Amino acid sequence: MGDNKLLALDNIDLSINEGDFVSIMGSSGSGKSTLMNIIGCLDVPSSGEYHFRDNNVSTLNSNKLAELRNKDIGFVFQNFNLLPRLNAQENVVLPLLYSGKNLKERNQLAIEALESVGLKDRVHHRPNQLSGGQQQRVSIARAIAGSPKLILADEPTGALDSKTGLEIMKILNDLNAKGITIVLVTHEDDIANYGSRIIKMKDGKILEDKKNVNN
Amino acid sequence: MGDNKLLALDNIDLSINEGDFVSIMGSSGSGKSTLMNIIGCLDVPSSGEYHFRDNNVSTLNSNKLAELRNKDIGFVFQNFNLLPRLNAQENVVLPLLYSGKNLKERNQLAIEALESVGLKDRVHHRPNQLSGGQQQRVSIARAIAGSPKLILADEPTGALDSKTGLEIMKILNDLNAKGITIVLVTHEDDIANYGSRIIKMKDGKILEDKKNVNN
Ligand SMILES: Nc1ncnc2c1ncn2[C@@H]1O[C@H](COP(=O)(O)OP(=O)(O)OP(=O)(O)O)[C@@H](O)[C@H]1O
Ligand SMILES: Nc1ncnc2c1ncn2[C@@H]1O[C@H](COP(=O)(O)OP(=O)(O)OP(=O)(O)O)[C@@H](O)[C@H]1O
Ligand SMILES: [Mg+2]
Ligand SMILES: [Mg+2]
Repeated sequence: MGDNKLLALDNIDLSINEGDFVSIMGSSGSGKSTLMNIIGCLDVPSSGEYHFRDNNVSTLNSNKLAELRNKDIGFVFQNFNLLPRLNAQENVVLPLLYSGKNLKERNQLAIEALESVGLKDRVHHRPNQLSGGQQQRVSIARAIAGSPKLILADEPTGALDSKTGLEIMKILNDLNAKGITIVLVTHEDDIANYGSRIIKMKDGKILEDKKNVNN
Repeated sequence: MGDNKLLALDNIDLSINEGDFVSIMGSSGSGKSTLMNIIGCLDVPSSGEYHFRDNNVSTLNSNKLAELRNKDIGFVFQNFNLLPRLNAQENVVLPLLYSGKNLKERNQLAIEALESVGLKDRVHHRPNQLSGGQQQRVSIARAIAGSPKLILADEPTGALDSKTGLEIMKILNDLNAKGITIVLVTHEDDIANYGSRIIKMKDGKILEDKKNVNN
């Protein structure tokens, strides 16, 4: 490792209820993405416990974790994480393979999700044939296509102009209104204001966890 | 390709003088990064001409283009483009290999550039041991370390909180005050306002090219 035991997260004590819309803010390197990886069962905490629905995540094996993730959680990664050799539709359909739907339904859901983020005419483009913002929108479509119970969005509008960003936030807002839990990381105040709760982080700790008075 | 001959840029007529600070805005997919790739001699236009200093770029071979790029141009790519197996210092020192400076001077310049972007204690971290914003700051350090004549920054503060973002803009502003030409893409108005000229793009065309009255 680059240095001695740097704690990315430090004594985090957090609970999120089903249907919440939580925004997380904090300076670069403050631990936001690390916290999202734990919440999303992509990383296991080096100490302490994490419970997702009725499971104690630290006791689950990697297969069970993958099943939990694929069934219940949609991710919008900060660096998009698209597979370079697959086109937009193939990237979006990937997590649906575990959904139990047939090929026709899966492809239909993928196309609809890409249309909802304004990429109807780019479904066959590969990531290197898309702009930064278009790639980000493919990763948003992938996270929402299977209507997961929880969506974790790490700077979902970071590569988007304000108008496109607001269109994406309307989609997330509508999904939350249907009962889907949303946890969102952003450094922009007007995006964080979509949440009913705003958490501020610094040096791996939660500094503040406030109800959003604007919402 | 994903579709028929889509024009990423359409009849662009643009000139930028030495020492300018130009901001480019426009919606996702409007052609900003494509234009930056042309200006930075990474891509050659399919038709028309591009002149960089006294060179007609379309007539240069790939070796000459690489030499021009490495000597005169610093890039901050929208997707950072860091080499995963090199640490932060090694990534920053890479373009300095062509600078004619000795090993000690090169390493010194790389460390100083990383310190100037707030990463003094992460010089030995590899990209996957850095947060999104820290990776972006490594790519900024790499672009400025060799004091190039032109810096092309594609959304340089996209992954940064506002405070860190303003620190980066101060660095770019100081470099411009020393005579370095800066071309910057952003979707945030307060970042664009650092430029003395603001260009707005849509569907591959330049809609507007105005002097910035705030600056
Ligand atoms: N290799 C390619 N093949 C086909 N089309 C491409 C390719 N690269 C980019 N494009 C298309 O060209 C257009 C312009 O892309 P560009 O990356 O310049 O946009 P941008 O303004 O930088 O957008 P963003 O703000 O999302 O980064 C986009 O619509 C994109 O889909
Ligand atoms: N694999 C790793 N090894 C060592 N340190 C790491 C590793 N991954 C992350 N870190 C460190 O942990 C800290 C928290 O990183 P994290 O990615 O959670 O930050 P963040 O709040 O998301 O920042 P940003 O806004 O820049 O994306 C950072 O200081 C980073 O350098
Ligand atoms: Mg992050
Ligand atoms: Mg771009």
